Amino acid sequence: MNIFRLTGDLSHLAAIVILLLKIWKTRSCAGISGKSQLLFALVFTTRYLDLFTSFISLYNTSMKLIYIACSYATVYLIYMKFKATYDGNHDTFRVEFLVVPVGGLSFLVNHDFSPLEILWTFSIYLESVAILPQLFMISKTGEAETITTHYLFFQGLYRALYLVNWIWRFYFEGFFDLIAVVAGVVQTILYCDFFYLYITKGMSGCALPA
Amino acid sequence: KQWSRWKDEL
Repeated sequence: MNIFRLTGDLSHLAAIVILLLKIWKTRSCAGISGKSQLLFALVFTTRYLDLFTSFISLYNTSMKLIYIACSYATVYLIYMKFKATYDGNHDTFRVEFLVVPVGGLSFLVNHDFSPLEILWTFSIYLESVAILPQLFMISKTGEAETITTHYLFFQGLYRALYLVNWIWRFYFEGFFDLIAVVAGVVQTILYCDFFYLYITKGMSGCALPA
Repeated sequence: KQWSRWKDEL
């Protein structure tokens, strides 16, 4: 464990908790893409199946359980409890255009052709594009609540910190995971436009240039 | 091989 990976995990946890609390406190999921949250729940489900097969550390296991619990709770709040506030008219990204190619690619490019490994690869590829419905929805509505921009900032920051973690681990441990690194670069690049707006405009509740 | 996947990462 290094400071970059720890900060990255905490940033990811912050993003997940910020979103869950925002929906719970305001009792509304306006401006939130339910499709992205469904994809994140799928990412955690397919990636953390090793919860049943291997124990790495208390930290590892507890964080995985927290991520899975929070992501399912978020999906539940969006599609069940506060369904009336779900903005389905603007959450129209065709997620099949993400899931199908990612599914195919995970069969073609992976570290090992075993079920757990293919599911892990699928979750890595899917995570890199899972935020697209949310970014697409914001570009359609042309605005984002302040708290939503903070969610996106921490969500994007986490994988950027993981990129630094991978440089660190390559330098000190001498190997790297090409699949995770390439997907992580793609994922972080998708946030660049948002990062620019978040930092220059503060983006605190102001309307985004469409 | 010089790269393999990390199994200890979230």
